[in-house]
Amino acid sequence: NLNAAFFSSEWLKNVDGLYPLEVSEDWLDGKYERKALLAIQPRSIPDDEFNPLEYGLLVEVSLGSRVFKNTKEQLALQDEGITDESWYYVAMTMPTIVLFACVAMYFFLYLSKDTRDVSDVKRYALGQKRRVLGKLKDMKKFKGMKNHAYNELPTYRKNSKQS
Amino acid sequence: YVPVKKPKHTTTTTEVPKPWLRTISSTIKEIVTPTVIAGVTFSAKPLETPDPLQPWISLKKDGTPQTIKPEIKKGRTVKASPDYSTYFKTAYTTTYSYEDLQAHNMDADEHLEEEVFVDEDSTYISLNPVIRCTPDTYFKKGIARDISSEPFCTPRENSVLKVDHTYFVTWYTRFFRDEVTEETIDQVRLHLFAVKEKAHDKGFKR
Repeated sequence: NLNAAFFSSEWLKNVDGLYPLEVSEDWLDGKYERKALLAIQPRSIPDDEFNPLEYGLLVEVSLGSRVFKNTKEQLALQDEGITDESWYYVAMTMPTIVLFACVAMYFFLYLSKDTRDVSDVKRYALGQKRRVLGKLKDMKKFKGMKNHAYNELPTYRKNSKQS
Repeated sequence: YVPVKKPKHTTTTTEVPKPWLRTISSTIKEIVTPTVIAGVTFSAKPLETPDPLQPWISLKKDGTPQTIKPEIKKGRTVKASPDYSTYFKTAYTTTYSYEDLQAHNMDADEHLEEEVFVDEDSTYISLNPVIRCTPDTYFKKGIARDISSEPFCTPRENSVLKVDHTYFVTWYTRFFRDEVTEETIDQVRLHLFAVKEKAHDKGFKR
């Protein structure tokens, strides 16, 4: 019924055939967008007999995108040297904190270089890197392998052309 | 480094269209006050010398106005203001007898029935520069696009109407007729109803 309508225009002259619909934020009921049925009721149909689905159109009411641009007023203020630089402080805060932490860390490490003992960590790390496998002859797989002793390579007397 | 592009300086007028006097029905005088809605001036005073290339206001699919400027190209007018055919005319059937016409190829007892179209009263229509809705400009709505949008022409179905914007809702004025007298209904009213949406109707995640 008509009580469900969140907007109703006044009675309009049908001969105009036109109505400028200005979308209000109140229609959204706090939402970003909302589907709505646009219906037209002729004077000849009483309110209780009116069926909005008979001659209705489905439309979407939306808050729309808000594009933040410099308005003429803001540009005029900038021309006069009045700027809102709060965003600048926010943008610079995080890199400054990181830089300060890096410098503090450097000095801390520099000052504690003589009293620092990380040998256990170093040993463990190197142990992980160079794992001792043992001698080749102790390995089951290579037990039967004959490891020949080193022999000198044969040498030959050079002929006259080679020298 | 991107240089800041400043908007070009535009000259805007704060001049309010002044009321003007016109004579309707040859004797009655009336003061007409122009109104500006969404940049469109309604009830503006007609030019002293009518311009055939006078701009007119068309409507986009969502009902926002756009100015169309007619041009003459190769001797023909392009983008001329729309012709509404006989949609806003009233048809009358006039019967002529042989005595009335005295046509040489007519029998004495023969009657000629001729359909005559009479233009509507343009007293108030002429003040509207926006394109009018006719059955020619209906569109198809529904999931299968098989239902006529009558009596609406704009906005199209599922148009997005943004807050703080003005959209023109247009309908065919001769759609609603009295069942008995067949006369066009004088007054109408627009309503907006909330639609209960299912989860899958709510669109994409944002």
